[in-house]
Amino acid sequence: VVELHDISRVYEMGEEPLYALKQLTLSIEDGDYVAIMGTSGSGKSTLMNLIGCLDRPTEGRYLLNHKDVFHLSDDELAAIRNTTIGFVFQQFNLLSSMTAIENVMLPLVYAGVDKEQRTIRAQFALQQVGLEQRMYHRPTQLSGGQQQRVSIARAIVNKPRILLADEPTGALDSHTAEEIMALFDDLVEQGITVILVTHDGEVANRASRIVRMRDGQITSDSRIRSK
Amino acid sequence: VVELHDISRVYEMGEEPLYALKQLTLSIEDGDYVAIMGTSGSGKSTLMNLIGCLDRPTEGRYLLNHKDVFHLSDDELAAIRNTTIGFVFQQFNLLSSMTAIENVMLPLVYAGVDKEQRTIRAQFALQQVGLEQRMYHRPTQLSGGQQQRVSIARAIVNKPRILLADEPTGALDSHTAEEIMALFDDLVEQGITVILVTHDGEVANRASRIVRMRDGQITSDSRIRSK
Ligand SMILES: Nc1ncnc2c1ncn2[C@@H]1O[C@H](COP(=O)(O)OP(=O)(O)OP(=O)(O)O)[C@@H](O)[C@H]1O
Ligand SMILES: Nc1ncnc2c1ncn2[C@@H]1O[C@H](COP(=O)(O)OP(=O)(O)OP(=O)(O)O)[C@@H](O)[C@H]1O
Ligand SMILES: [Mg+2]
Ligand SMILES: [Mg+2]
Repeated sequence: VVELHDISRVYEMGEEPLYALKQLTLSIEDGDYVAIMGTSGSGKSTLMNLIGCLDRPTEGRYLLNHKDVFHLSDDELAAIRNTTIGFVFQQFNLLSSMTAIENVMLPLVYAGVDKEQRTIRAQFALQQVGLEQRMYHRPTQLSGGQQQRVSIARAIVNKPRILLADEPTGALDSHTAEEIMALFDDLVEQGITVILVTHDGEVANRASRIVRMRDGQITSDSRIRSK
Repeated sequence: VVELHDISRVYEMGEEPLYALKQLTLSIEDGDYVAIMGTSGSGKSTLMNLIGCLDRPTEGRYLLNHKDVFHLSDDELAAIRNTTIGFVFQQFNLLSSMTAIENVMLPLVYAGVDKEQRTIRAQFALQQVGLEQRMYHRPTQLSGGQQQRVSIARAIVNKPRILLADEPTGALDSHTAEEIMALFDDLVEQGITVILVTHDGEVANRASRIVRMRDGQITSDSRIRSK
């Protein structure tokens, strides 16, 4: 469902071009559960943003569901993002003027879901991440780990086909992290393709496949569990 | 050097008051190395903000260096913060319009250090966290772990007496996290009091004392290493 061929992402930083990703090739099938690990600055978030259609490569081809993403308009890309992809951002990216439940309802607004259904589904997503007691708090009234969990609830509320999660347990204690990993196991069982970035070996070991990166390239790619 | 007596921090959230901290008492001596652990939402960041004079308690007394912080003016508090305390924020709080090195120089500007010295010291702090290659990047041009390390460099550049670090390795791979923990060991050896919040048991085990929190209160407080 995700096919990246010879993908490069270059930033012009004055004297020398900076290769955040360098001729990277990666294929992920429907329903797989992939963990991406690597050193700080190795290109993991850049890769996730490309897969999530939030950024375009400088070179290379990206086929999402067999469609060449490069040749879609910004509107078509946005439509795909809203219906197909759920994204948990490394820094959460919540809207500070909205409550937790309003933030979680936002993807459903874009999907044209009616108000009553939106409220029911957003409440359920917040329950799944243990935050029903904080539904009406705004992000500044939430702890770091609570904000992270709102970001997770927002990413799953639209039942996306692909869940991209950039360090989804980075701000969580081990007990709360375990609840999130159990939730991700459920999503995989429901057929969702889960791609997550993590620094935590224990989180990576819950996936079926571990991809390691360094300096914008993939250094290893191992299946640890059959699909 | 840090004495909190019966500290409460209450938020009025409509029907019932929310106790982020509830009658918390804690004493930390000069030069100690304390790790604070606890579930998401247990009050760790709230506690850190109080210790760092970024917030005031609703009740209770806080003596910093034997001075009652509650009775200082906002200006006096700001002066103490700038000279005595270095803070690594859970969400980094870098200024997006400034480069990494400009962000790190900021505490030195407040301390009245001349431009040449500021540049030398900020460069050194960025070297200490492995970021000399990213000095002129702005926060949006840095990875999550790089932003975290800029936040750490900024917190130590003024040689503070107390370093407060709210999950300082949360966005770092294990290798980079180890470099930061080694840096913190050096700071403790130089006599700096280090108080850090972490979800990572391995990070906590580097400290001399572990304080655990739940629901705004301290549930355990154990010395694991002599000072
Ligand atoms: N807009 C930009 N301009 C220039 N360089 C950038 C930009 N964005 C990212 N980079 C650089 O690209 C590299 C990869 O960044 P990326 O955010 O993908 O790393 P990462 O693997 O997610 O790291 P972390 O684990 O710290 O989150 C980094 O070295 C970073 O400095
Ligand atoms: N401005 C606020 N208004 C209302 N409630 C708040 C506010 N700020 C924090 N809280 C609540 O206070 C509690 C403690 O928050 P705090 O940020 O200290 O938790 P934490 O232990 O740092 O959690 P984490 O590990 O997730 O970062 C949380 O339950 C949070 O929802
Ligand atoms: Mg990243
Ligand atoms: Mg916190």
